[in-house]
Amino acid sequence: MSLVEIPYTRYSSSSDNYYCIDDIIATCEKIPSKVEQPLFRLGFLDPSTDNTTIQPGTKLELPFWLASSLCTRRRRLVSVDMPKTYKDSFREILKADANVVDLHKIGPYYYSFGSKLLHFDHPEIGDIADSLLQGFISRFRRIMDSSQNAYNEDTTHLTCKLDESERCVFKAGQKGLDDFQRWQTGQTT
Amino acid sequence: MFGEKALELIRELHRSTEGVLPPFNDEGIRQVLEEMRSLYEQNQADVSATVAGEQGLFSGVQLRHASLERDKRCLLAYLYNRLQKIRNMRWEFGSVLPADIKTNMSEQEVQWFTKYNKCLANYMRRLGDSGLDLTQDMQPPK
Amino acid sequence: ENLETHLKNVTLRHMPRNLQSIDKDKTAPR
Repeated sequence: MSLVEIPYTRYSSSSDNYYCIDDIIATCEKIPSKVEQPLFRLGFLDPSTDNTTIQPGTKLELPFWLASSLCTRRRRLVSVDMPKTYKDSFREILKADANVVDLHKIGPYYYSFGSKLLHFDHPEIGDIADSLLQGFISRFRRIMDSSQNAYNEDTTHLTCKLDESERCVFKAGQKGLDDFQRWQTGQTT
Repeated sequence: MFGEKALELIRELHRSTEGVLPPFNDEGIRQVLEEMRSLYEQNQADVSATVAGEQGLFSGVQLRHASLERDKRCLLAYLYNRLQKIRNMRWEFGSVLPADIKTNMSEQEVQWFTKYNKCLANYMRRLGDSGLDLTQDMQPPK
Repeated sequence: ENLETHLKNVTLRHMPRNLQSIDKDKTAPR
């Protein structure tokens, strides 16, 4: 199935697990939002005003967990825009050469948080979904190669630019290599 | 912003390395419960004001309710993931945990651990003819 | 049951009334 045919659906990834710590930390990433209705007695949300009411049109950075509750189909108290690192210019960089991008500094939950952005009704989410998929696929080979060939050495330089999901893949590759080496040397009992 | 204290509890647990149980953060939990209480009271006040005819308070109620749900999720995840660590230690160290771990457990976690031990022992005793210690030989035989 | 008792004793019973239950659908691991 070519990439274009993969129908992306509104999915809740398994990391939506209520108790998942990574998911809780990923959902506190900020989202550029714009107030659509007056928010009374919530002036503290907007550091740039002393007013107790936030007027429509005010731009705020809200954590995902709050923005996704205030911007739903039924009720749009705020509207959201995509974060810079998921916008067109950044997607171009990822497309040009995904392997040079430091997703840990930008993320570290780049894919997990990007997947959550698909919950919103936004014109760019189709392109974002493709970009996440393409970026992961482009980087996957190098992650697997490096994790399968780094035995008993410091791997910091191999993982420092990886996002959390990629580090899990790297760790799985390392465990497979370690198990195989132990089996080969008869250490597995 | 609401939810910051609750997130700090989660980050503290996330920073702890595998096989290490950080001390139970009583004070952190108390502060989050305090934030939840004041959010709830503010919502109660806004709902009463709306019933009395005041307009436009719905957005605040919605925002505070989302914050209450967030605080609750962080507290439950904090407790749940600590129990997961303790359970993994049971399978690694056996039914008597090292003293340095036990000192970092809350009284309720010790109670939970005692019950877990009992459940596991009852289950293992019923396996095979004379019981089977599942925590041995965690690696497959050669 | 052990887990629920623990969550209730440590935090849920101190929360506002409408938040003291555990939503099984929401908390079930996917």
